[in-house]
Amino acid sequence: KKSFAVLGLGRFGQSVVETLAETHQDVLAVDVQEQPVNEMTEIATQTLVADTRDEEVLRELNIDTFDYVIVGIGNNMEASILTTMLAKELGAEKVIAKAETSDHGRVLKRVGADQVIFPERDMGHSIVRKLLSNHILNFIDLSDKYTLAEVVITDPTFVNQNLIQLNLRKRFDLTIIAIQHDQKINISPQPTDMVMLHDVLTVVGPIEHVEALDEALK
Amino acid sequence: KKSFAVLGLGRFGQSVVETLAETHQDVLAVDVQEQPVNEMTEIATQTLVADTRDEEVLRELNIDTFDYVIVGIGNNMEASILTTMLAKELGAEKVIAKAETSDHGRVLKRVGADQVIFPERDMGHSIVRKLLSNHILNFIDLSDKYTLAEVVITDPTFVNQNLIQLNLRKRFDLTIIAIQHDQKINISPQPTDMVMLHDVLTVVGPIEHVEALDEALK
Ligand SMILES: Nc1ncnc2c1ncn2[C@@H]1O[C@H](COP(=O)(O)OP(=O)(O)OP(=O)(O)O)[C@@H](O)[C@H]1O
Ligand SMILES: Nc1ncnc2c1ncn2[C@@H]1O[C@H](COP(=O)(O)OP(=O)(O)OP(=O)(O)O)[C@@H](O)[C@H]1O
Repeated sequence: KKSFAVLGLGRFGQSVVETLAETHQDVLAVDVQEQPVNEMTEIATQTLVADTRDEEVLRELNIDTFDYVIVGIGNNMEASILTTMLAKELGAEKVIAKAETSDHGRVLKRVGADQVIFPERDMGHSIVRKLLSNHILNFIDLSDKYTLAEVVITDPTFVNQNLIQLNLRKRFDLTIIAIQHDQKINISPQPTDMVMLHDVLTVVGPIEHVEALDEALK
Repeated sequence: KKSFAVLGLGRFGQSVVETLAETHQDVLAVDVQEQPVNEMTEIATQTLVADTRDEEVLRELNIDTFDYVIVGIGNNMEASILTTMLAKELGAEKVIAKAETSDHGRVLKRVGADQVIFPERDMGHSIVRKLLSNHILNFIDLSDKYTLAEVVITDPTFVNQNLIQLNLRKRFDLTIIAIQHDQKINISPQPTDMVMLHDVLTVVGPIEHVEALDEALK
């Protein structure tokens, strides 16, 4: 069982504490302000009001005994950087830190962060990609060339046909790996399986080909 | 071609503006503070320093002519709610708003937001899920029961075998839809294809089964 310390209880930090608590992990929640700490008292295993830029504070927390330290201090770049550096120097196994900007992220890496996260920036990208596509509900990039996407079929010319008739592999060089119909999901569908209106196809292929399919759908 | 207005240029709003500009979309960037607007001047199609809680401001922007209005005002719940409500009432096609908390999100929906986003909260969940699993690099939930995940194979007992020998379908009730080896991706692999050390398998199946595979890997 792994142990977690979350330093900085903004929206991201609180979400980490809540998710860890839901899965019954041991989590220490720390913030310099009382209110966020109070909000976590019923949820975290342990809480503390403290300034994590202070080496003494981190020593007393036994920061070196934690498997994962998550630094959720966002708007105070100096506090984020100092906390990350000290946590790593004092012996925390893995330190994951939230960054404001790319430059902030680079500094965090230099001072020892094992992983740097950009929640707002990543969500900005992801939202735009979904807005610019019309039928792509969700996607995951498998590499910088290939993507997997869930595409909703609303185009009447694509429905009431089976996969052989639709022939997405030839037309778009895409592989269909699942068809979701109502709440049911059909994985590795048969070529004779049908696609109906509002079904969601999970497809894999080159990013431009997925976008071409999205364009082609009305 | 669609038109976009981004009201509130925090990290999320700026990321939306930058991503839209990269894809050559028309985007108007607005903030009540000068500095974020100056940062976007070279990037956005148009910029403006203004308080978006003001109905007159939104009318003068012709907010009703935009296909998408993205409200990136985070820490000021009142401004976020008022801006969202007014933008929708004045006729913006789709309004997407960033929320601080679940309750904030519910209010935004009630005042007309077409979509509500929780970047920090969602990233908190997603980070924890990855931390608690040892070999899952990335995942996308296809429904509340099934997930697709990229699993890195570091376990010596899983490598130098082909898919028939590995037999993940019988052992874990999972479908392998791709094998990534070095930078190359092999989609819909053949049963005779081999899995090597550090390969990444893209698998689909019930969430608990993906977690069971993750547990079984050393
Ligand atoms: N030196 C410090 N020691 C401990 N906690 C700190 C320190 N400095 C800031 N914090 C805390 O970090 C938390 C997150 O910081 P802040 O809200 O500024 O960032 P944020 O990036 O906007 O957060 P989020 O986007 O996750 O809501 C705050 O609750 C703040 O009190
Ligand atoms: N009434 C308003 N009109 C226009 N812009 C506003 C208004 N109120 C706040 N903003 C702007 O919204 C931007 C984002 O707000 P803020 O930084 O408080 O939220 P945030 O959730 O921490 O943002 P992010 O997490 O995306 O960095 C700020 O640049 C702020 O100036």
